[in-house]
Amino acid sequence: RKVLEKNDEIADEIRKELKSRKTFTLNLVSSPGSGKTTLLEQTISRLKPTHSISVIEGDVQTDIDAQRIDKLGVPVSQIVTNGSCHLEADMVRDAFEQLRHVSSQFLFIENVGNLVCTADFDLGEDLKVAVLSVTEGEEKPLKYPAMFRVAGVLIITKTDLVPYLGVSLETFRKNALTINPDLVVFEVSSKTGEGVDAWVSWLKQQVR
Amino acid sequence: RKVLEKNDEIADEIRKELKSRKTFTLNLVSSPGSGKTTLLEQTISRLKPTHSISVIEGDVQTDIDAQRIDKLGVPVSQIVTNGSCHLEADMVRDAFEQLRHVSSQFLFIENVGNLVCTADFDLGEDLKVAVLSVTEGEEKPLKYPAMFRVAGVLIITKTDLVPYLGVSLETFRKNALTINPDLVVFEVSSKTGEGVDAWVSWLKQQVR
Ligand SMILES: Nc1nc2c(ncn2[C@@H]2O[C@H](COP(=O)(O)OP(=O)(O)OP(=O)(O)O)[C@@H](O)[C@H]2O)c(=O)[nH]1
Ligand SMILES: Nc1nc2c(ncn2[C@@H]2O[C@H](COP(=O)(O)OP(=O)(O)OP(=O)(O)O)[C@@H](O)[C@H]2O)c(=O)[nH]1
Ligand SMILES: [Mg+2]
Ligand SMILES: [Mg+2]
Ligand SMILES: [Zn+2]
Ligand SMILES: [Zn+2]
Repeated sequence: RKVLEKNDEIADEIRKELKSRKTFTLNLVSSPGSGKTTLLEQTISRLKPTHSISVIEGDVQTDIDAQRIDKLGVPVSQIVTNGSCHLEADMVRDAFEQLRHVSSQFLFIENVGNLVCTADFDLGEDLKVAVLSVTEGEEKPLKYPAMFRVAGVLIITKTDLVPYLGVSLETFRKNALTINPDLVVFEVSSKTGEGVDAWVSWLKQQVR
Repeated sequence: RKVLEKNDEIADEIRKELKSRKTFTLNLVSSPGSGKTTLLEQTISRLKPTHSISVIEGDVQTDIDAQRIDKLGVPVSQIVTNGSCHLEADMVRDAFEQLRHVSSQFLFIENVGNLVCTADFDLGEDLKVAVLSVTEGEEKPLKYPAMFRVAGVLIITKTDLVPYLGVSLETFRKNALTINPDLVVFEVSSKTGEGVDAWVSWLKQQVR
């Protein structure tokens, strides 16, 4: 797998540089539409008063997500992959060029919506954050295990919809922890704000 | 792209055989958890009294979906890709071996949950059916256009949840038809059954 070796070399270079800049870097991964951008909006609005933030957005087409983040007044760079179903380290290195002039305590990388091969590519992040919405079904961690194994944090989103679905948060959590017992799990609704504060205070603890 | 050429050769062989068996073959594609299996359950329960059906399930891990279909009493073969984020024609050819002894008017292939590279691989189907749930966001056709371009039918699912989301079915439809004006669009709830009859009668018309 020559591709992954080359990718990992670039990822290590990125990580070394971000460490020297004291930037905590997160790689947000999920299925399409799980709520990554909406969660970022809620997270940034709570974090921005006390911490510096920048964002790299990754999408197959359009810069719709970057426009949403730009409205929040934080530096954002959009990668358009033109067909690739995942981000790779060289894309992140190039996008970071546009952000090099700012110093950030947090760098959020929102990956392309894909629950499978985004798990394979190291982007130089400190942590992969898997985002799983309650609307996708409780058995996703069992059916798409690699992502939940490589993630450090799992955020279960759209909890405001649980009353309208025949699902249980307990089962989501149980299935995820079966695949990876070390996962730190948050349950949030980016619509009502429920659970977002716990996630944001955990983030703040990572940069003490 | 040697891989795609080889894949297309096998796909053509599959299609030739299925045509000679008078089997109408559909390739269901979507993000993870959009509701493909639940829609299949609703479709099969309405179709089974009058038509013969078989199913090929594709997943990265587990046979959870095949077990759900098996309960309906139709022949089903499960492909476990062990990591590949999409089905390929050779996997379908092998899975079809287990179904060769039955003759079916419909063969449903449920692909791995992935809105990107599943668009690139011909499996020998007559038609790709894209499934998009209202919980994923209205702009998915714009952000992941290839899938909507290659599909012949779009099924918008989970319409029972629209009242709890700030989304409009009109916008889903408009965005999808912007990418592919020839798409035949259905709006269904597999939970309430709304809209499923229109989809099933369209299917029946394909095998007259
Ligand atoms: N009810 C509810 N809806 C939500 C929540 N979070 C996101 N949504 C909705 O889910 C849809 C998708 O949200 P996004 O934030 O765009 O999802 P995403 O993961 O960034 O999507 P991609 O970048 O395309 O993969 C939108 O219609 C949002 O309004 C939530 O907590 N509750
Ligand atoms: N409210 C509502 N929930 C639905 C509907 N269809 C499916 N669901 C729920 O959505 C979740 C996922 O459904 P599945 O049918 O397993 O989705 P899938 O596309 O087959 O998932 P994968 O095969 O893993 O990609 C489950 O919790 C279902 O109960 C619907 O029409 N309305
Ligand atoms: Mg997004
Ligand atoms: Mg399924
Ligand atoms: Zn990929
Ligand atoms: Zn793939």
